[in-house]
Amino acid sequence: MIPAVNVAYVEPHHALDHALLILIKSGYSAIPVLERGERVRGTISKTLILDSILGLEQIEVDKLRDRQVAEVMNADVPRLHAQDTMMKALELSISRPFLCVEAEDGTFLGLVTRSAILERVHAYCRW
Amino acid sequence: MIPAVNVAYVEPHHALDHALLILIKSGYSAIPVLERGERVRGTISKTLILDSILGLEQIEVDKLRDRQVAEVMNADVPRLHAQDTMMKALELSISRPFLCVEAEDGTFLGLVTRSAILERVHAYCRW
Ligand SMILES: Nc1ncnc2c1ncn2[C@@H]1O[C@@H]2COP(=O)(O)O[C@H]3[C@@H](O)[C@H](n4cnc5c(N)ncnc54)O[C@@H]3COP(=O)(O)O[C@H]2[C@H]1O
Ligand SMILES: Nc1ncnc2c1ncn2[C@@H]1O[C@@H]2COP(=O)(O)O[C@H]3[C@@H](O)[C@H](n4cnc5c(N)ncnc54)O[C@@H]3COP(=O)(O)O[C@H]2[C@H]1O
Repeated sequence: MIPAVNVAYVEPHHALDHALLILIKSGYSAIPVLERGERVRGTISKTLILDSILGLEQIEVDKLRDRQVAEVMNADVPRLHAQDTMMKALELSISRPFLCVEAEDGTFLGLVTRSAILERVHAYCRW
Repeated sequence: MIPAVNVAYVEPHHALDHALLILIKSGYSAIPVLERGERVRGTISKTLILDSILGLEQIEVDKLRDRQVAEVMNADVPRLHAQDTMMKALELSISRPFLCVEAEDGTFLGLVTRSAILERVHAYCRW
């Protein structure tokens, strides 16, 4: 698991131009949206932001300032809990590049990425 | 494997504004770069294109028209061949979201995605 302190994230009320800059600077395609930095609300990606500003011909970057992350983010985010099995993480990661891990009280603990799951599987298969 | 006919791609000589539009319209984070639609030359992503136009403060979209895909693409693309094992595909997919499959004569055949590998592993583990 990538611990919360090493996870790039934005807040639901942040403007989209700020979110796109964070995404570009981090180098990631998608990152979690965390309320007050500790409650998972969704995920935001370069794909979702660029989709929202694609005009007829131009990419209208100036539209970004007036819109918020909450309007564009994907709120369908399954949570993983510390006691969940590897099988559950594997199943959920088939259709998502990363999974958000939560504590019992709902606090964000970190991310499990597809690369971490694939690495575990690879190590397991070699035995 | 996703057969070549269903794979979104661009050519090395295409302008970056065209490549970004293809990426946005396809909804994918990254797609292969194919010479004449049949030889793998690299991969291009929203991340690589946005990185190349991030000015001091602004995202300078008008710079895209004057640059080509070949200048920005990632040319480090391992190829998979039809006779390669699942283990090899698993190993290569740990650090790449998709793999390009080639025929003996180097012709592009299609893509193997992480979700396809994870799905196979999941089905295998359930037995
Ligand atoms: N700075 C870097 N160093 C080394 N390898 C890098 C890298 N950036 C990307 N990669 C490689 O490319 C894959 C796809 O990255 P992507 O940003 O599309 O997709 C990423 C990104 O959207 C998200 N992610 C990963 N680490 C993150 C973090 N610290 N904070 C926020 N989001 C993160 O999880 C997705 C899946 O990550 P995963 O590791 O499975 O898969 C990563 C990893 O194998
Ligand atoms: N239209 C769609 N329908 C259903 N699910 C979708 C989807 N677009 C994205 N996803 C889901 O999101 C994952 C990440 O997509 P992404 O575009 O970052 O990353 C994609 C994309 O960069 C590339 N890719 C997938 N299919 C492609 C195609 N037909 N042509 C070109 N590139 C493709 O391979 C990467 C890994 O794909 P993977 O399937 O493992 O993982 C996909 C898939 O699980």
